[in-house]
Amino acid sequence: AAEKEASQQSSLGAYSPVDYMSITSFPRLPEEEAAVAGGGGSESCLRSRKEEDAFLGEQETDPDSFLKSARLQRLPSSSSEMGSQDGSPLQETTKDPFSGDCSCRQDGLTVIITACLTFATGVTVALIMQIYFGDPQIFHQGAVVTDAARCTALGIEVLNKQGSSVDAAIASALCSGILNPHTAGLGGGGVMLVHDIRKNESRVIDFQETAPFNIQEEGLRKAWETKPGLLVGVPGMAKGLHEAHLSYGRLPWRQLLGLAADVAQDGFNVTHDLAMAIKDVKEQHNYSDRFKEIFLPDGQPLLPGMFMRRPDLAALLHLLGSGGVSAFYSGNVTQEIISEVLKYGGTLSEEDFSNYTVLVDNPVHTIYQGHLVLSPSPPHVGPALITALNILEGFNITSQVARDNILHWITETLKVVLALASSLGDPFYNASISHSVEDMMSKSKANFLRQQIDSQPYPSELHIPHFSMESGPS
Amino acid sequence: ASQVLVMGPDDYIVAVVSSLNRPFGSGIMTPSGILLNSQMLDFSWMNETEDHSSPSLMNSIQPGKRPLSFLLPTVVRPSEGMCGTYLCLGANGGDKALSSITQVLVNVLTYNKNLSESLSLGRLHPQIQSNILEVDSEFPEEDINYFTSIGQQVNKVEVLSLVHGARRTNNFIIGVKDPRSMDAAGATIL
Repeated sequence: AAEKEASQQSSLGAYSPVDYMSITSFPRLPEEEAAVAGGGGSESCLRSRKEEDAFLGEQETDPDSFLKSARLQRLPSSSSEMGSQDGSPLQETTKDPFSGDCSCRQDGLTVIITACLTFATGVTVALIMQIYFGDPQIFHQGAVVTDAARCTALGIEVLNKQGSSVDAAIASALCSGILNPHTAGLGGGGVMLVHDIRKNESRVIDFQETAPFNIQEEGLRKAWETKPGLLVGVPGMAKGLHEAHLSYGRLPWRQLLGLAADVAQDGFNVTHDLAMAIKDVKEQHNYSDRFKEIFLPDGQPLLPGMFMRRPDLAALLHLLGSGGVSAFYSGNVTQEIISEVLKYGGTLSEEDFSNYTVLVDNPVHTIYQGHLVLSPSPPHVGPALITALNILEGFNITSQVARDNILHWITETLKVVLALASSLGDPFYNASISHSVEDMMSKSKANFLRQQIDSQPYPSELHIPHFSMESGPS
Repeated sequence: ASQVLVMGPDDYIVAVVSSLNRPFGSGIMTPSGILLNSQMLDFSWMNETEDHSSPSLMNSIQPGKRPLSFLLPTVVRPSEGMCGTYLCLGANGGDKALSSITQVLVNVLTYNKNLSESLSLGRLHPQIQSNILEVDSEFPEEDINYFTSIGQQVNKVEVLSLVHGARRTNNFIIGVKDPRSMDAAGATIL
């Protein structure tokens, strides 16, 4: 009987395009299995099966019609008929036939899907965090602008060495002090505004010079022309740039100063601006011998394009690079500066240097034409710039408006804000400045000032009292 | 004043403006080559001025105090979101820096001119103490004629203030120098 069964199976498989087992292995119903195990016994069950298979084997040889008829035989057309077919091996069931062994397979699939989703979520979160907090993977553009081409090139060089924007600014600023010593340098001060685009955070690093502790207004007023040492404030440049580097630097401090020192050591061409400045001071006699030795060699001013080196500044920058800013504020350099200043009638002391601090503050800001404008807070005149923009935003400045009106608005606005700027000062020494700045930058104040400007013909008298902004012959 | 403007690939904008006050500062140079500033001139002194204005008590000299400063590093970004125009500006020329930066911002943000054109256009500066209007060499003649026709005294000078800038629109960054400067340079990493 077994051989006969095997023969039937193989003969079916020979001409059927479908797998025989796929037809005969319809899932067994639980009741059927129960019947096999219980009352009927295995023998009757096996016989029933064989009868079925024998029936299937007698069907037409056409595979399509065979399949069709097989399914019709196995599946009732409706559940109502099912119960009435006593001879059918199929029986009605009330249980889910897939709830047994198949549930194990479903759990496995759930685990796989869950694992995949968890992995995908983790990867996605990691990628998002990398985009926002990681180093940029695409090295896109950057730009540097300075007053001298050599210093611009140095800034680009620093960026190409993977230095930060602040690194580039530090190197370029030091370079400017070498190429254009008439405008800036380690003996001066300044202000840096840093803006982080991604975080929308801004900081003002104020390293402007401060007045010496022993300065007296009367002495200054009487003798500043004959004692230029009185004009010297405590230099903030070195400490300010170092502070910026501590917060935003990426390349080592020593390397940055080394790059600037190389410019001084290797030499450069005299800029037109420096040559013009030297020419302007040529006839003045109150400059030191050291000054004349460098900028007026043999009594003749340096000309544009002439090649010059500054090994003295190179050595100084190397010293600051290796020794840090303490070399400037509490070392031999300090003594040297104090000595020179005292020689020229000034009052700088060691205490001035040791007490000098860089200020880090938030910038003042306004929204103008859909843009956030940021500028330094007092004692810088950033609030005056903000006020100017607040006033101008309310005017209808377009290319369709008469040019005369626009010139009137701009000129009068500038007059107003220049007058307002003259009332500013260091807020650490006068708390009322902070209050007046808030009032100055308010939109209501801008509206008031705009109405005043608009209601008067041009040229009008100033609306705001102003203070002197010039000292001495300048 | 000296300016350094940087817009780097690290998505930072940096503007530095530094100064010695007058050209060569106080003129005092140390043996190691440091030129010392003359920043005390930016304080307001009693009895110093001969015009009708008075010195500002807010800006009087006091030990440890910082003087009033017209160093104006300026940064602009979109007020909402991250897409749009970013600007970085610096200027020299004392109080003229305030006038110049205001006019450049109007050119870029109100007239939507490109940065290069905005920096090259003529600028004006009202002297509030003398009531003279200063204009630079690029200022249009017809505008000068308008001012003179209404009785405004106009003084034409070669350069009022040098304004440099950098601009970023999405990922396109450009550095632009003021065309009035012979020595300045802007460079861009492509």
